[in-house]
Amino acid sequence: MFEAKLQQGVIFKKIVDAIKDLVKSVNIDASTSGLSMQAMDSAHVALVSLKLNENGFKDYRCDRPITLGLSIENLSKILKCAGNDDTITLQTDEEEPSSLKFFFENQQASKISEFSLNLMSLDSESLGIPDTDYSSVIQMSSAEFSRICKELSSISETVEIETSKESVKFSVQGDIGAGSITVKNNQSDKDVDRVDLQIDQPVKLTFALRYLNMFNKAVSLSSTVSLNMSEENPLMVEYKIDDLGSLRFYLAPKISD
Amino acid sequence: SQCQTCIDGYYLLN
Repeated sequence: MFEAKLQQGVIFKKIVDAIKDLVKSVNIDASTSGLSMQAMDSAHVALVSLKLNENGFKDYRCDRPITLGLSIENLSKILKCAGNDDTITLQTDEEEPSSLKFFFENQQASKISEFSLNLMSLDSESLGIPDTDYSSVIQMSSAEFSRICKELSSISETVEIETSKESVKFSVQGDIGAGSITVKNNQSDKDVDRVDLQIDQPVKLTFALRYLNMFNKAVSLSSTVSLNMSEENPLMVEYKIDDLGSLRFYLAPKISD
Repeated sequence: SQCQTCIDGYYLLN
C-alpha cells in the first residue's frame, strides 16, 4: 500500500511543469523515507534529481518500496485537472502497480476528482551522484539568475561562469558581439538583491544556456537558487522546496576542444 | 569552439 497526500498540491504541479521540457518519462521511487526521482534528458547532457521527504506530506504511507514509471506528458495532462489550492493524493494498493490513482480535493472538500494514470515500465538508468564539496557555491535570487540567463541567451548559446572571492561573472561571446554580467557579494536584506558567494576555489566553466533556461522553469518553487561548481565537474543548480525537499539539476560543462 | 560533454561521463551508472 502506498499513499502520499500533499497539502499544497500546487507544489507537485510546479515540479512537473519545471521538468516536463527536460525529461519525457521518469521512474518515481517511493520508499518509507519519501519520494525520489532521477532522470537524464534525451541527449544525456543534463540530469534532474528530485527528493521529497515523507515528513513534508500531510499523510504518507509506503509499506514496501515501489517504482512508478510515469510519462511526464500524461502526468501533466492529469495535473491540469487539479486546482492550485487542491490537496493532491497519490495512491496504489498493488505491489507491482499497473496504474497510479490521483485524488484532488478542494479546500472545502466539496469537490473531489479521481484519476488513474497508467504506469510504464522504464529501465532505471540511475547514476550514482557522489555528495560533492563544491569549491564555488553561489546563492542568489532565482528570478535574477533566470533573468541573467534569458538576457545572455539572446547574445550567445553558451555562457562562461567565472567565480572569484568577491564576485561571479557571466560572460557571453556571439556573432553580434560580446557581453558580461558581474554580480558581487551582497548581504542586502532584500531577497531579490541578496547574493552569497562561498568561494573556496575560483572556477571558470562554460555551459549551454538552453539547459539553464529550462532549469529556470523551477523558479516558482523557490525564490532562491544555488549554483554549485567545481572545476571539470557538472554544475549543480538546486531549488530547495520548503519543508519538503529539493529539485536539483546537473549540467555537464562544455570544454574547448 | 567548445564541445558539449555528457553527464554520464561524470557520474557512473549504478
